[in-house]
Amino acid sequence: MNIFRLTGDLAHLIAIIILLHKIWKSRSCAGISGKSQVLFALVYTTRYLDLVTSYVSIYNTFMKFVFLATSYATIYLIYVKFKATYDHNHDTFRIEFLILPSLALALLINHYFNFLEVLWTFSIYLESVAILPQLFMVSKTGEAESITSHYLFALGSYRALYILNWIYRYATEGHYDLIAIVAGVVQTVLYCDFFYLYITKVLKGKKLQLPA
Amino acid sequence: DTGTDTKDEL
Repeated sequence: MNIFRLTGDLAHLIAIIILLHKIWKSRSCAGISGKSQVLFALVYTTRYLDLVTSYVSIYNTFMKFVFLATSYATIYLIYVKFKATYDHNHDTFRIEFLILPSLALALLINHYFNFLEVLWTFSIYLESVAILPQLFMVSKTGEAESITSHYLFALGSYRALYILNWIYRYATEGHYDLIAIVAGVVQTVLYCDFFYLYITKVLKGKKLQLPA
Repeated sequence: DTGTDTKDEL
Protein backbone atom coordinates (compact mmCIF):
# COMPACT_ATOMS: atom_id res chain seq x y z
CA MET A 1 0.00 0.00 0.00
CA ASN A 2 1.21 3.53 -0.73
CA ILE A 3 -0.11 7.03 -0.22
CA PHE A 4 -1.23 7.35 -3.86
CA ARG A 5 -3.34 4.19 -3.74
CA LEU A 6 -4.71 5.04 -0.29
CA THR A 7 -5.81 8.54 -1.33
CA GLY A 8 -7.10 7.03 -4.58
CA ASP A 9 -9.28 4.56 -2.69
CA LEU A 10 -10.47 7.32 -0.37
CA ALA A 11 -11.34 9.57 -3.35
CA HIS A 12 -13.26 6.62 -4.80
CA LEU A 13 -15.10 6.05 -1.51
CA ILE A 14 -15.86 9.78 -1.17
CA ALA A 15 -17.27 9.89 -4.72
CA ILE A 16 -19.61 6.99 -4.00
CA ILE A 17 -20.71 8.51 -0.69
CA ILE A 18 -21.29 11.95 -2.29
CA LEU A 19 -23.58 10.36 -4.89
CA LEU A 20 -25.48 8.14 -2.46
CA HIS A 21 -25.92 11.05 -0.04
CA LYS A 22 -27.11 13.41 -2.80
CA ILE A 23 -29.74 10.99 -4.06
CA TRP A 24 -30.86 10.08 -0.55
CA LYS A 25 -31.04 13.69 0.73
CA SER A 26 -32.67 15.19 -2.35
CA ARG A 27 -34.81 12.06 -2.78
CA SER A 28 -34.11 12.44 -6.46
CA CYS A 29 -31.74 10.99 -9.04
CA ALA A 30 -32.25 13.76 -11.58
CA GLY A 31 -29.13 14.28 -13.67
CA ILE A 32 -27.68 10.92 -12.60
CA SER A 33 -27.07 8.22 -15.17
CA GLY A 34 -28.50 4.97 -13.87
CA LYS A 35 -26.70 3.21 -16.71
CA SER A 36 -23.28 4.24 -15.43
CA GLN A 37 -24.24 2.99 -11.99
CA VAL A 38 -25.30 -0.35 -13.48
CA LEU A 39 -21.92 -0.57 -15.22
CA PHE A 40 -20.09 0.20 -11.97
CA ALA A 41 -22.03 -2.52 -10.15
CA LEU A 42 -21.08 -4.91 -12.97
CA VAL A 43 -17.43 -3.82 -12.67
CA TYR A 44 -17.30 -4.47 -8.92
CA THR A 45 -19.22 -7.75 -9.18
CA THR A 46 -16.93 -9.20 -11.85
CA ARG A 47 -13.79 -7.85 -10.20
CA TYR A 48 -14.50 -8.84 -6.61
CA LEU A 49 -15.54 -12.44 -7.15
CA ASP A 50 -12.13 -13.27 -5.64
CA LEU A 51 -13.65 -12.25 -2.31
CA VAL A 52 -14.62 -15.89 -1.95
CA THR A 53 -11.31 -17.35 -3.12
CA SER A 54 -8.49 -15.16 -1.82
CA TYR A 55 -7.86 -12.96 1.21
CA VAL A 56 -5.50 -10.00 0.81
CA SER A 57 -6.14 -7.86 3.90
CA ILE A 58 -8.98 -6.71 6.12
CA TYR A 59 -8.81 -3.34 4.36
CA ASN A 60 -9.09 -4.98 0.93
CA THR A 61 -12.02 -7.17 1.95
CA PHE A 62 -13.78 -4.34 3.75
CA MET A 63 -13.48 -1.91 0.81
CA LYS A 64 -14.70 -4.53 -1.67
CA PHE A 65 -17.84 -5.09 0.40
CA VAL A 66 -18.36 -1.33 0.71
CA PHE A 67 -18.05 -0.77 -3.06
CA LEU A 68 -20.38 -3.67 -3.80
CA ALA A 69 -22.98 -2.65 -1.21
CA THR A 70 -22.99 1.05 -2.12
CA SER A 71 -23.16 0.42 -5.88
CA TYR A 72 -26.20 -1.84 -5.51
CA ALA A 73 -27.76 0.57 -3.03
CA THR A 74 -27.35 3.38 -5.55
CA ILE A 75 -29.00 1.30 -8.26
CA TYR A 76 -31.86 0.47 -5.88
CA LEU A 77 -32.39 4.19 -5.17
CA ILE A 78 -32.34 5.09 -8.85
CA TYR A 79 -34.42 2.28 -10.32
CA VAL A 80 -36.72 1.43 -7.42
CA LYS A 81 -37.08 3.98 -4.64
CA PHE A 82 -36.80 7.21 -6.61
CA LYS A 83 -37.50 5.83 -10.05
CA ALA A 84 -40.10 8.56 -10.63
CA THR A 85 -37.23 11.06 -10.72
CA TYR A 86 -35.07 8.96 -13.07
CA ASP A 87 -34.41 10.89 -16.27
CA HIS A 88 -35.01 8.22 -18.95
CA ASN A 89 -34.95 10.73 -21.77
CA HIS A 90 -31.39 11.85 -21.16
CA ASP A 91 -29.89 8.57 -19.95
CA THR A 92 -29.85 6.95 -23.36
CA PHE A 93 -26.28 5.71 -23.90
CA ARG A 94 -26.27 2.21 -25.40
CA ILE A 95 -24.28 0.37 -22.71
CA GLU A 96 -24.23 -2.85 -24.73
CA PHE A 97 -21.72 -1.02 -26.93
CA LEU A 98 -19.48 -0.80 -23.86
CA ILE A 99 -20.11 -4.22 -22.33
CA LEU A 100 -19.71 -6.41 -25.39
CA PRO A 101 -16.42 -4.91 -26.70
CA SER A 102 -14.99 -5.01 -23.16
CA LEU A 103 -15.88 -8.70 -22.91
CA ALA A 104 -14.48 -9.44 -26.38
CA LEU A 105 -11.26 -7.59 -25.57
CA ALA A 106 -10.97 -9.39 -22.22
CA LEU A 107 -11.21 -12.72 -24.02
CA LEU A 108 -8.49 -11.66 -26.45
CA ILE A 109 -6.09 -9.68 -24.27
CA ASN A 110 -5.57 -10.97 -20.74
CA HIS A 111 -2.82 -12.25 -18.47
CA TYR A 112 -4.23 -15.76 -18.08
CA PHE A 113 -7.14 -17.40 -19.84
CA ASN A 114 -9.15 -18.59 -16.86
CA PHE A 115 -12.59 -17.64 -15.58
CA LEU A 116 -11.65 -15.25 -12.75
CA GLU A 117 -8.79 -13.65 -14.70
CA VAL A 118 -10.94 -12.97 -17.79
CA LEU A 119 -13.69 -11.50 -15.59
CA TRP A 120 -11.14 -9.34 -13.77
CA THR A 121 -9.79 -8.14 -17.13
CA PHE A 122 -13.36 -7.48 -18.34
CA SER A 123 -13.98 -5.38 -15.21
CA ILE A 124 -10.81 -3.38 -15.84
CA TYR A 125 -11.77 -2.61 -19.45
CA LEU A 126 -15.40 -1.87 -18.55
CA GLU A 127 -14.46 0.44 -15.71
CA SER A 128 -12.40 2.57 -18.08
CA VAL A 129 -15.55 3.46 -20.07
CA ALA A 130 -18.24 3.05 -17.39
CA ILE A 131 -18.52 6.82 -16.82
CA LEU A 132 -19.39 7.52 -20.48
CA PRO A 133 -23.18 7.29 -20.02
CA GLN A 134 -22.91 9.84 -17.19
CA LEU A 135 -20.69 12.22 -19.17
CA PHE A 136 -22.96 11.73 -22.18
CA MET A 137 -25.99 12.61 -20.04
CA VAL A 138 -24.31 15.73 -18.68
CA SER A 139 -23.45 16.81 -22.24
CA LYS A 140 -27.05 16.15 -23.33
CA THR A 141 -28.57 18.12 -20.48
CA GLY A 142 -25.82 20.68 -21.06
CA GLU A 143 -25.16 21.11 -17.36
CA ALA A 144 -24.61 19.30 -14.07
CA GLU A 145 -25.49 20.23 -10.51
CA SER A 146 -22.38 21.20 -8.58
CA ILE A 147 -22.74 18.16 -6.30
CA THR A 148 -22.73 15.90 -9.36
CA SER A 149 -19.57 17.60 -10.61
CA HIS A 150 -17.92 17.06 -7.20
CA TYR A 151 -18.87 13.39 -7.54
CA LEU A 152 -17.31 13.23 -11.01
CA PHE A 153 -14.18 15.07 -9.86
CA ALA A 154 -13.63 12.62 -6.99
CA LEU A 155 -14.36 9.63 -9.21
CA GLY A 156 -11.99 10.86 -11.92
CA SER A 157 -9.27 11.64 -9.37
CA TYR A 158 -9.34 8.11 -7.96
CA ARG A 159 -7.97 6.48 -11.11
CA ALA A 160 -5.58 9.40 -11.74
CA LEU A 161 -4.13 8.72 -8.28
CA TYR A 162 -3.93 5.03 -9.15
CA ILE A 163 -1.71 5.97 -12.10
CA LEU A 164 0.66 7.64 -9.63
CA ASN A 165 0.43 4.45 -7.55
CA TRP A 166 1.45 2.35 -10.57
CA ILE A 167 4.39 4.65 -11.29
CA TYR A 168 5.42 4.44 -7.63
CA ARG A 169 5.08 0.63 -7.58
CA TYR A 170 7.11 0.30 -10.76
CA ALA A 171 9.83 2.57 -9.35
CA THR A 172 9.96 0.89 -5.94
CA GLU A 173 8.89 -2.74 -6.53
CA GLY A 174 9.46 -3.16 -10.27
CA HIS A 175 5.81 -4.28 -10.35
CA TYR A 176 3.49 -3.20 -13.16
CA ASP A 177 0.34 -4.45 -14.84
CA LEU A 178 -0.03 -3.10 -18.38
CA ILE A 179 -3.72 -4.01 -18.66
CA ALA A 180 -4.61 -2.02 -15.55
CA ILE A 181 -2.29 0.85 -16.54
CA VAL A 182 -3.52 1.26 -20.15
CA ALA A 183 -7.17 1.05 -19.09
CA GLY A 184 -6.52 3.43 -16.18
CA VAL A 185 -4.95 5.99 -18.51
CA VAL A 186 -7.90 5.74 -20.92
CA GLN A 187 -10.30 6.13 -17.99
CA THR A 188 -8.51 9.22 -16.69
CA VAL A 189 -8.21 10.80 -20.14
CA LEU A 190 -11.99 10.54 -20.54
CA TYR A 191 -12.34 12.88 -17.55
CA CYS A 192 -9.86 15.46 -18.84
CA ASP A 193 -12.29 17.88 -20.46
CA PHE A 194 -14.51 17.54 -17.41
CA PHE A 195 -11.51 18.25 -15.12
CA TYR A 196 -10.80 21.38 -17.17
CA LEU A 197 -14.39 22.60 -16.85
CA TYR A 198 -14.47 21.68 -13.15
CA ILE A 199 -11.28 23.61 -12.34
CA THR A 200 -12.12 26.64 -14.47
CA LYS A 201 -15.84 26.86 -13.63
CA VAL A 202 -17.15 24.89 -10.70
CA LEU A 203 -14.30 25.91 -8.38
CA LYS A 204 -15.16 29.52 -9.24
CA GLY A 205 -18.71 28.97 -8.08
CA LYS A 206 -20.13 28.81 -11.58
CA LYS A 207 -22.47 26.08 -12.74
CA LEU A 208 -20.91 23.33 -14.86
CA GLN A 209 -22.11 24.09 -18.39
CA LEU A 210 -20.95 21.63 -21.01
CA PRO A 211 -21.09 22.64 -24.68
CA ALA A 212 -24.11 20.50 -25.60
CA ASP B 1 5.83 -9.46 -14.07
CA THR B 2 2.12 -9.56 -14.66
CA GLY B 3 -1.31 -9.64 -13.14
CA THR B 4 -1.31 -11.97 -10.15
CA ASP B 5 -0.17 -9.58 -7.43
CA THR B 6 -2.10 -6.66 -8.95
CA LYS B 7 -5.08 -8.32 -7.36
CA ASP B 8 -4.04 -6.73 -4.09
CA GLU B 9 -5.43 -3.53 -5.62
CA LEU B 10 -9.11 -2.63 -5.54
